[in-house]
Amino acid sequence: RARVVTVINQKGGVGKTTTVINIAAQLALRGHKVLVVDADSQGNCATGLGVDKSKVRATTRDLILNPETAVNARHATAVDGLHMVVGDRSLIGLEQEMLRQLGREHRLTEALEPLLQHYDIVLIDTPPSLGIVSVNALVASDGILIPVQTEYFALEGLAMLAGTIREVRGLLNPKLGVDGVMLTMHAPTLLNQQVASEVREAFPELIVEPAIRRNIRLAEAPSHGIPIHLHDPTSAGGQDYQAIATVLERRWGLV
Amino acid sequence: RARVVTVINQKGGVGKTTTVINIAAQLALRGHKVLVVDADSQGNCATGLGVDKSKVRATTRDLILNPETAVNARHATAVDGLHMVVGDRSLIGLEQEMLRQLGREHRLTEALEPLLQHYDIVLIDTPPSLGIVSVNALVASDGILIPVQTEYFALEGLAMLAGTIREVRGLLNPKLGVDGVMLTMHAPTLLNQQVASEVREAFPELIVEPAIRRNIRLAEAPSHGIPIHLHDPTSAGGQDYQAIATVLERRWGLV
Ligand SMILES: Nc1ncnc2c1ncn2[C@@H]1O[C@H](COP(=O)(O)OP(=O)(O)OP(=O)(O)O)[C@@H](O)[C@H]1O
Ligand SMILES: Nc1ncnc2c1ncn2[C@@H]1O[C@H](COP(=O)(O)OP(=O)(O)OP(=O)(O)O)[C@@H](O)[C@H]1O
Ligand SMILES: [Mg+2]
Ligand SMILES: [Mg+2]
Repeated sequence: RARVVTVINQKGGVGKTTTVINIAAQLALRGHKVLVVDADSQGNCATGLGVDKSKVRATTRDLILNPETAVNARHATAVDGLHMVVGDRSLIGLEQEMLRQLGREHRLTEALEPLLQHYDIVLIDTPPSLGIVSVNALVASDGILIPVQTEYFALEGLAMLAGTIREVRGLLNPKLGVDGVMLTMHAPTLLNQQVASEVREAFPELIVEPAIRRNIRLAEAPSHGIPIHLHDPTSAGGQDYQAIATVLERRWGLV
Repeated sequence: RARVVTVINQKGGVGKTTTVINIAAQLALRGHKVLVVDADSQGNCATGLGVDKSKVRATTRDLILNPETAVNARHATAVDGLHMVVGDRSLIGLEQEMLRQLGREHRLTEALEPLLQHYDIVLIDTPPSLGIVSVNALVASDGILIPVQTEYFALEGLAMLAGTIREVRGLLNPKLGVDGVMLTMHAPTLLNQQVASEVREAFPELIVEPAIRRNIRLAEAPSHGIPIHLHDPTSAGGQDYQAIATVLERRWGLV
């Protein structure tokens, strides 16, 4: 039965999607069976994994609203052993539709249930918000991974995120743990180093090393529809995601 | 009567807040009366303009739900002539509360009305989403400014944003114009240049030049609670925002 992990941070542009794509790809490369669920209406995971959104039969919205279609919602990607459920703009309206439904926070949990037996790990990408879709992801999860860009605004948002995690754990999902806080887009500037040391001091037992360095090769890979280990494995970005995947593989009991 | 402009892009981390802070500050420096409205629950505008969120009497949520408090919602900032309405986490619940109300898309328009006579320009910062709060901002606006990071995922999101703008213009606010598309975090890499030329080709009449270069001084300024022209006016970031402000000052008929 797969472990379900949500990658979340309501601050925009901190590397959530880049982390989901490249950790998922690394784990699949090492022989684990991986499912990515894209709960973000931007649908960037599909782009980064070479899946044509216009050709899929069912999306994350279908999975949540009609769980019986779950088996159709899984699509192959550019990486062997890595499947995904595609997110698209139909998720925008979902927020409004779900608000009136009973048990609305548990819809994704129920929908994922029949899929868990086929995978070792499920990674959920989330939008930059703490709305009902992100809450659904947290309720469905065993653990969470928090990417933090080493800049000032990103630091400011952590308190709000921590509050939401506590609320979900207290009211909806007591098993929800924090699997790791990872530093992203880290450059050798004074600001980045100051913020990095503040995060390391605040979360000493949660930090996953090494920091992911800012590296243009990571931003190039999605334009080719492939993860970093297919685009440029020996780049700084390739090496950093490989190192982080080794730590997480162990933390998630996959080895 | 002030012109109301929303800075919007549902892609996260593309420089929306940095643009609102630094354009608003530049215009105030030139003697214009400027109001910033932060419609993002992250509340990063207050941080970047030296306003202590814990000390304010009323926020953007109060402005929308109780417009009669509007006069109390304006706060002084680190810049003379620049006031702001602070955004905070109370905006998260707003999405759910507003969904059941009649005329919910027009709430911010009505709330801003009494304030417009006191300013030359109102700039609204939005969250990285196309939900009800962002739609309220679009309905209240005369024009919009779209920051686009010169990277692949940011390019992908433009079609979805264009769709939402057309919908709002068609159904809710026929006067809504696009005042400009501006390139942000632009670095001299092949990827950034490829994306920049794609955006310039797609929106030749809307592009505002120059591109804002990636510059760490822009990311440092918020940690001191001041805009770039007080932190490091001669930096690349300081120069670029000064140049863009000159173009927009003219485009908005402020000179
Ligand atoms: N370590 C890195 N170095 C350089 N660029 C990066 C790095 N990580 C991500 N990027 C680029 O930065 C941008 C933002 O990253 P990404 O889209 O993964 O963040 P996100 O948190 O998923 O954003 P959103 O909040 O919009 O979902 C993308 O263009 C991506 O390619
Ligand atoms: N031109 C630039 N060069 C370098 N860093 C920048 C630049 N513009 C913004 N930044 C930094 O990049 C990060 C993202 O910018 P910002 O927070 O303004 O984007 P945003 O679109 O408002 O994000 P969100 O979607 O979360 O609201 C911030 O840490 C900011 O300080
Ligand atoms: Mg993303
Ligand atoms: Mg912002």
